[in-house]
Parts: sequence; C-alpha cells; structure tokens
Amino acid sequence: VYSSLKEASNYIPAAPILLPEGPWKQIPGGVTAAKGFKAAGMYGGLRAKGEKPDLALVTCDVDAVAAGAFTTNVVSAAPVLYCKQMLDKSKMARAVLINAGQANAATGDAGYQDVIECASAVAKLLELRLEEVLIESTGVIGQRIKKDALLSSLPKLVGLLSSTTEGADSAAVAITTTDLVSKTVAIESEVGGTCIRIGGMAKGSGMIHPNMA
Amino acid sequence: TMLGVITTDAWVTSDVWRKMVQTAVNRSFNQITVDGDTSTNDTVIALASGMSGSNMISSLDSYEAKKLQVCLDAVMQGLAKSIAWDGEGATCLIEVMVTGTNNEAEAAKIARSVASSSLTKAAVYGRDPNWGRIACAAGYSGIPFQPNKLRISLGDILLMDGGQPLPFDRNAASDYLKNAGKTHGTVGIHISVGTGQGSGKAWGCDLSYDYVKINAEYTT
Repeated sequence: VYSSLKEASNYIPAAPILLPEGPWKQIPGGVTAAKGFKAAGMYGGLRAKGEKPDLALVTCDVDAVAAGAFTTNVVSAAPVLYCKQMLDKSKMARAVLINAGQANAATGDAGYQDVIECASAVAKLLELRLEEVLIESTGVIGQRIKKDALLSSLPKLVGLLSSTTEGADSAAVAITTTDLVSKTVAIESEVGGTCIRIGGMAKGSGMIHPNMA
Repeated sequence: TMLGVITTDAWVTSDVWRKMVQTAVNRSFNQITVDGDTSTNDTVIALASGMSGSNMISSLDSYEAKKLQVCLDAVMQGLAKSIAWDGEGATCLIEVMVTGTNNEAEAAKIARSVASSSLTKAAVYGRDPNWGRIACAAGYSGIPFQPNKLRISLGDILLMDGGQPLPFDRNAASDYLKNAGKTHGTVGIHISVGTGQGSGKAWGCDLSYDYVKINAEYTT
C-alpha cells in the first residue's frame, strides 16, 4: 500500500502553498492530517490518456459534520445535484469519492443514475448508508463516467486507504486534470485550549471563475 | 473546474459549520479567477470529525468559532491561491488587494473585476505596467467610487494617485513584472478607492498564448 500511494503522489510536483500569516503552523498531511481521516488515490483507467492517478477516496472513521458549497451554474453536473440532495437530507457524511477524466455534466438522467450507482458501490464496500457518501467529478463535460472501470477499481481503492501523508498526497494527485501541480495543505492551531488540525486538497487550472453557494 | 475537500477534527455543530464554510469559500475560492468561466462542477466538501477532543463550537459568535474561522479561511485561501498560481498557461500569480470601500463585499467585487480582466491579464503577460486597464476594470466592477480618489500601485511602484497618473520608472515597473514571470512568483496590484474601512483580495494569473493552445486541444 505504502509504495503504491508513494508512487501515485509523486506523479506531479506539489504546488507551493502561499498561506497567509496567522496563529497556525503548517504541517504535512493534507486531508489526512486531522484525526479520523484516511485517503487514497490510484489509477483506475478513467483518463483519456496516460496513467496518472484518476480516482480518489477520502473517508472519516466517525460520522463527520458535513458542509458543501456548489457551483451556481444552472447547468449543474450530476454529482453536484446528488451532493446537494444528500446534504439536504443528512447533516453528516463519512466518505467523498472523486473521479477525474469525465465531469458527468450535461449527461442527463443517465449521468445521474451513474452517480447513484457509484455512491451505492462505495456505501456497500464501506458499510455506510447512501446519504453518507458524497461524489465529486471533474474532466470533459458531456461525457459519462467510465463506470465499469470506476466500479472495478473501488475494492483496491478502499484497500489503499491510509491516514498517512502519502494517502493525502496520492488523493491530491488523483483529482487533478490539466493541473501541472497538486494542491494540498494542512495546518495545526489551538482552539479553546485544544490543538485542532485543518487540512485540504483542491484541483483546478482551467474553467476557473467559481461562484459557489 | 475546481474541486476541494476540507477536513478538520474540530468539534462543531452542523449549522455553524455550514455557515463557516460558506464564509471561508467567499473569502477564498469565490475570489479566484483564471478565465471567467464558471464550471458546471465546482464543489467544496468540508467534513468535521470532532475527534480532536475540543469543546463543541455551537455559536458563530464564540471566541473558538472566530479562531476556527480564521484557520479555515487560511487553508482555503492557500488552496485557492495555488489554483490561480497554476492557471492554464500562467507564468505568475496576480494578487489584487482593494481598500477604502464601504465594506468587505464591495472591495472583493472590485478586486475580482480587476483579476478577471483579460486586458489586465494580457498586460501582465506582456510585462506592461498598464495602470489604465487596471483603472478601467475597477471602474466597471459595478461598485461606485470617486475616480479622483483612485490610487493604484504595482508592487511598491505608485502608478496613479488621487485619480492622476504619475510619472514612474517604466523599466523598473516592467522589470518587476518580468521577475515575477521568471520565478513564477506573485504580482501585487494594490488599489485604493476611498477612505472606507472595507478591504478585500482576489487572485488570478496572467493570460498567455498557452491558455488558448491548451484549450484548443482539450476537446470533448
């Protein structure tokens, strides 16, 4: 597991993260720095060309309080519609599955059905309820996701989940599309006398003018 | 498309967390731009496990909530800036800082209008300290201000003050832009539009030939 995560995380360099000054310390780990979180990224055969990792999973060991911000573009992708519904239904979540390669946008009812099938497969593997699984997709608009390749990769992806920095870094690579660098960061600070950690990963290089709500 | 996943082990109630996340998104991801295209897929998911053992944060007005908010803002800003830094074809990050407005939202709108301006972005790529394009982009932002209060600087070089263009060292200003492009560094554009307390930032990147090349080839 370690060596495949390590290999995946080295596929592209990491972006320099320009953190503002403040009462925090930057630490390694990205999305797995905070307690309770695991992540993994792998090549699942979704990208049009090349073997850069293209499938990522982030999980929480306990029910996590969940929030989301979504595009206000009225032509919203199927995973956006799905996540908004799930977060309307549930305040908590346990997993986020992210695929690169196809955006599953402008794919109509069939695209929405694909989201349900993928989320259901993750829920089954992790023994979760459907509404505890959220989905993000990015890539070519108008194409449905390569569902067979995605579904057949899930058991291996779940097996790769790790609370290490390599888990976070491999996931940060797997969510990229035209990005030249991966984007991942974590900080540690004291809140109310307790040390807390916040970590994150992001992707994006083109079609960037977010108006999320 | 931008995607984000944020995780924390702070213990926070759902309604407080959802408001905090939207505030942080407004101060970060909603303040970046590369090409003016708002994607069909933009999403940020933020999960709080509560496993740090901290006290539960159940009010936005508490000290703990304010502390968690600034930490969340910082993480999202760090990630948002790296997206603009890595904009397709970019040679440098552009950080636009606006002060002197009535409130944070007005400053943020002017800043994003300048960061989104194709002419300003192309001028930065051409290493041209084109204060006129910056003034123009601030002027069409939709936020009213007195043109004779407009002050614009590029890094430490003052280009305009009190609405009047100033004599400045063009070579030094152009070298400032060249150096940022050489090091894939940051170009700072500072704009003041008055004496109000509002301030805000936006981030973008310069517009190069490569942006067109990349997107002419990335076909459906």
